[in-house]
Amino acid sequence: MNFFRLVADLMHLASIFILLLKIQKTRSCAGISFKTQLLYAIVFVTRYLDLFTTWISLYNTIMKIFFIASSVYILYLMKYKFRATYDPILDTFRIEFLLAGSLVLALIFNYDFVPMEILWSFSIFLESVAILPQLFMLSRTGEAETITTHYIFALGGYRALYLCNWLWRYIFDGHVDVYAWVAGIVQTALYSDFFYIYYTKVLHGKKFELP
Amino acid sequence: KKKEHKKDEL
Repeated sequence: MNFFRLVADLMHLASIFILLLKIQKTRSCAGISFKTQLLYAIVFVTRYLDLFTTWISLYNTIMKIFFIASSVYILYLMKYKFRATYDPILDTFRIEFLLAGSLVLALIFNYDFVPMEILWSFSIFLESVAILPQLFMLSRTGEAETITTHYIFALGGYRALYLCNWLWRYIFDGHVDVYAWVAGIVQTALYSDFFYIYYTKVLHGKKFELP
Repeated sequence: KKKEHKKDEL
């Protein structure tokens, strides 16, 4: 564990709490893409299958269980409790392509051609593009509640800090994980426009609006 | 040949 990874994980954790806070405080999931949330639930379930096979640490286990449980809980909130506040008309990104593309990539790029490894690769590739329906929704509405932008920022920042973590681990441990690196770079790059507007608008006390 | 690949991250 190094500083970057710890802060990254805490940001990831924070992003989920911010999202839950947004939904509970405003009693609405307006502005949140159900499709992105669905993709994250798939990402966590397919990646953390090793909960049943490998013990890493208490920290690792608790975080994995939390990520799976919270993602399913958010789906429940959006699909049932606050269903009336969700606008499917704005959430029209075609996730079939993301799922199919990630699966094809996982079948080609994996550390071993066995179901667990293929699903792990699939989750890495799917995570890198899972934010797209949310960003697409943002571009359709052209604006967002400030708390929603904090959520997206924390979620994007987590993977950006993982890039620092991977550089650290490569230098000090010789740790190499090419698939995660490439996917992490793509994931962070997808946020770059968002980061720019977040920095120039939200952090200067203005509303998040697309130019 | 399989690469050594430990998955200890989240």
